[in-house]
Amino acid sequence: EKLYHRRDRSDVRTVHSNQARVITDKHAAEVFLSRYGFIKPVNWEEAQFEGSASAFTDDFLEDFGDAVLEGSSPAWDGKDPDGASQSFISALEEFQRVSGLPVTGVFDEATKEAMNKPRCGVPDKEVDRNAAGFDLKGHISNNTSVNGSHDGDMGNTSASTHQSQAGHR
Amino acid sequence: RKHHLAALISKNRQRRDVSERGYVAFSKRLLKWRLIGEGYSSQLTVEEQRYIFRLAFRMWSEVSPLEFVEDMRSPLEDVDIRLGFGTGRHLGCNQRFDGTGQEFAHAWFLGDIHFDDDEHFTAPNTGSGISLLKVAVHEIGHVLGLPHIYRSGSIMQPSYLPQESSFEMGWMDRKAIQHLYGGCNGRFSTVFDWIRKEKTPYGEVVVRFNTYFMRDGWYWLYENRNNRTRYGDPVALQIGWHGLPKDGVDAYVHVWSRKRDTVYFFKGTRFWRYDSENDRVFTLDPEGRRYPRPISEGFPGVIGPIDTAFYDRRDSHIYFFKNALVYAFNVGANALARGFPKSIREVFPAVRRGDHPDGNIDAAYFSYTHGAVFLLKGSRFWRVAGSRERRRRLPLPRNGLLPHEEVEGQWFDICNVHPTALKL
Repeated sequence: EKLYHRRDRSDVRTVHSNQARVITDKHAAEVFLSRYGFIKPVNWEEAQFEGSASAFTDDFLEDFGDAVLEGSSPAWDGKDPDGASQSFISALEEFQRVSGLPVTGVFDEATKEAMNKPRCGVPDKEVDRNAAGFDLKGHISNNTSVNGSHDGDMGNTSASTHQSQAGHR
Repeated sequence: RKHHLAALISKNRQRRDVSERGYVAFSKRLLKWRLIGEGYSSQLTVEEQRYIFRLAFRMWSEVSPLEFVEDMRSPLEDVDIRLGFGTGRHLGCNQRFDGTGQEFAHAWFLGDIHFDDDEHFTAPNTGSGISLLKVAVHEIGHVLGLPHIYRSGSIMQPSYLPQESSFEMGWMDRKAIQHLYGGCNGRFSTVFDWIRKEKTPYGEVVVRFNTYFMRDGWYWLYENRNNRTRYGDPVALQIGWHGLPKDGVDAYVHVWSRKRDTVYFFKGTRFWRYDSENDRVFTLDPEGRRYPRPISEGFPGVIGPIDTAFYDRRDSHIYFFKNALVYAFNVGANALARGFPKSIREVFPAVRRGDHPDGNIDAAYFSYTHGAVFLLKGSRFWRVAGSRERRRRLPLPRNGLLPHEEVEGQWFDICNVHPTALKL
């Protein structure tokens, strides 16, 4: 048991003062889609290095908000009456598709809810490291093919009819 | 810090290579991991954290040819996979965590896994919160080279789904990792269907069987209907088979006829009789014989050690295999059949010329599921042509060996784990 000194144990209660920013609007949605590679595949391997030219960092996003990401086109270029460019809509549709949501291209409630779910921080769409030709120095050749897995992308994997209920070990 | 990280990365990248399959993956099969001291979670005890990670690594080991060992001693740069918890700016990582909610962890192909300690991680089967086990299995998948998979039931789905009472590696995830690292193969000591009688709650006596694969001091129960081993296997031999030599056996024989129902295990020059009802070896059987006994005493004419053996109910003979010879033992007469021993090629001829194991068989296995005898050697097996095959395809020699196939294509995911992972 954790050591506490207050009657109500408030000194050991986890205080969630550090809440993740809730995604509520298109700006935040675009940041989400950019972060996880839906607008442009992310060079995740290189993202470890601060200031990497081919990846974006939290600091960059925080400093510049939802401004233009290096190498990508702006989401709001005024071409769409609602302020969303085709790239944003396409990215949104892709996210909806892989998340099993109705593909509307609209930032609706279901999409908002899905974006706010707990998830892994690894991008869904990465620069294809297999096609990229890694060398021992860690530099990656220019290749922006997508390395995310969709239905049917995994070679021999196919849903088995023998998928069984998980029993106790 | 950046220079140190770069040095670590450079060193780690040399451990990765383009695999034979053309994918970037770990080039070695034994990987070391560590929960780093500066990265403990504040929510679970260190022992709980380490146990959960041991289990997570073991789950991948059970479905791939990879083995994982916790390494607390080597220099950190020699550890392949480093795990740690942090919040916000953490562990020298450039990707800051976002606080409670949304991102719960991330992983790098270099081998580092970071968990957001602002999330409410919980131990398995503790109700609410985020299962650390499930997240760890997912992130280890990334370290090994798997991307996100958008299929229901996959552990590699990007979003966290509240855990059911337990979760296990499904077919899709198994094949995904094997796509990168290949399937599991290796020699077996013996393979058999263990038959026993049980009483139902209604008092009816039923006959059940389970399939077992044994390799040295370990065994797996194979679930034929699910095309995989039982979750959590392999298990140490002495846990499930009381009284057998802990380093394994050479053969299993079940003599099952109207008059006899006797199970034997063979190892070296000796054999044991197994008490299936009480699930342990006999030290003294009902007939007053003590075990273990010399093989030559129990089976005159057969000299151990043997490679393997099986009982053929068609002719009530035990077929013992030793090097390139076969000894057919007449159980009723308690003596070798006339003319034996014979060459294995004579008793089990090749159906396709040149396609024959040529002796030194690892396991001879009669499968009730397939209704056939299989001879296993290395990563291959040969099915013995039975009456069904002989009716369909003439002429087939009696006991002919059909062309070989790969064991891993018939019995799936019989994978080793590191010895330290046998007991978590």
